[in-house]
Amino acid sequence: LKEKHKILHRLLQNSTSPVEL
Amino acid sequence: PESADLRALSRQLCLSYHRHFPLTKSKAKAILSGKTHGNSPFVIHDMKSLTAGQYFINCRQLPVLERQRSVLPPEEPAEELELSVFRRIQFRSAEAVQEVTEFTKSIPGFTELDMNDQVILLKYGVIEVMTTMLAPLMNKDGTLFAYGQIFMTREFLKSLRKPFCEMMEPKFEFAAKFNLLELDDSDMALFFAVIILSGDRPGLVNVKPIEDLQETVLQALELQLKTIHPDCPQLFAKLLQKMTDLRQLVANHVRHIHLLKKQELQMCLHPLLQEIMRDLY
Repeated sequence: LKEKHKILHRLLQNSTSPVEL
Repeated sequence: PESADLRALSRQLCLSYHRHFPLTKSKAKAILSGKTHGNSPFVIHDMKSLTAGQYFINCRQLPVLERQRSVLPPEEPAEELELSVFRRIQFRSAEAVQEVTEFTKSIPGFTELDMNDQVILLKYGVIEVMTTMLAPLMNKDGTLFAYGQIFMTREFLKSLRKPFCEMMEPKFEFAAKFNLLELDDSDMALFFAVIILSGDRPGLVNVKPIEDLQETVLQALELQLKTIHPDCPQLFAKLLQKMTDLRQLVANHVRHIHLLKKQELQMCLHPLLQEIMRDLY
């Protein structure tokens, strides 16, 4: 699941840093 | 939980809602009813106004945070109108996913859940929350866009070629019914948390703590609706029924997107949205 949802995973784990869109 | 605890939970979720969602229902209502003292949205009703509206999105003075967030993706010259509109909507949707994620993490107890389950709850809940969030931005004539700076008419969206013209109509129909409930922003905050904490999403590992969290938020929502809307005793039941409509609406939307991906060779789906929609329905 983690492999298939890398961005979601990152969004959930990083509290403030914005994800590169 | 005691009613004081439930009220504290409602307050906490309401604060988080206001912190993470720039265009609240009350702001949208003010814009749609023309009560913003001359700062009315730019109306997009045809291709010419779409091109001009693009300028407005880039140049309108916004608070720094919002200005950073509304930077558009690079322009692709001679892009077909429909693909251009779709790309803009996708870009805003990806930003909205981030906002919903931050709100989700603020739900008490959420970040203590199993990490796999957090991903599943977000994956399944985020489009349902975003669809609900869209409802207050809509009236029968169109929808606000780009943090309320743009109003895109329903007729313009319907004038796009197939299948793009069919994508927003079901959301307008849902919005018309949902808006009749006349929820306020604090009700919306609790409803979003209830949607996210659905223990019946496929693939969840540890359902019990999710259901326990949802139960508490449901109690807070019921208490709040009884307090704020005493004239509508059926509101809690009516609102929960909307969750079934939402699932159907989102399932249809995702099927639509999968079909688009096959039919429209030039269409690119945003990686974040792609990740959410893969194997969703």
